[in-house]
Amino acid sequence: MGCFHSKKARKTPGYEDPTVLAAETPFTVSEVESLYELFKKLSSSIFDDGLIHKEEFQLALFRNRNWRNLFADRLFYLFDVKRNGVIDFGEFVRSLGVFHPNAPVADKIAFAFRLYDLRETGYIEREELREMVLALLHESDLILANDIIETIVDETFSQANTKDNGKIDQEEWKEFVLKNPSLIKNMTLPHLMDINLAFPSFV
Amino acid sequence: KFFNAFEFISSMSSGFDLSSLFENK
Repeated sequence: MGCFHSKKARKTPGYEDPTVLAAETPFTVSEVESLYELFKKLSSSIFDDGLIHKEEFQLALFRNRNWRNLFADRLFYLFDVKRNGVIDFGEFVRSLGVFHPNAPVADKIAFAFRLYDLRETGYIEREELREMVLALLHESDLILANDIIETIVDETFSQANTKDNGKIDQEEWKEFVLKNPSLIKNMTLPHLMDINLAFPSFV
Repeated sequence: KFFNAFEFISSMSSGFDLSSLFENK
């Protein structure tokens, strides 16, 4: 009676068919299966419930579950598509797909826009840019005089906001990134090219 | 030289560096 080796086969609550996820992302089926190995590690590092909580995300990024960071918060928020406070496997794979070296540049540009559109107004506003610069200075312990910060924000804004209406829309953002491609450098993770080697799945 | 605030943020914030997901194992 009931001598099952079910532990290995048991999937997490948000598990989705790798063939479906592979069809929707730049990953192959075996890469999705390898990502599942990574996902299992991340999602059981604090709470063993098969979902990535914000503390687990922070622990993976900073080796500290309590280390708060505006940009990590934004990434977690965007990965959490269902807005239920956790990242399930499907959300994890689809979001990481944007960071794949073969993902469309347009997707990377759009994702970066949403990261910076802190209040989700559909625009990056000057105050949001200023807030992000201040957050970075706080994070890095750099000290810049207020007038220098204002100059940097004003100058950046004037270059990106070609319509000169005080807010950067998606079209302006796209033009700005195409002129400054290094802005989306962190939207590509070379690690995703050899995910099979780093996290071999047991297929 | 033009100092790009977005570049400053994207290149310097550790919060943007998802490579740690693969390295801190």
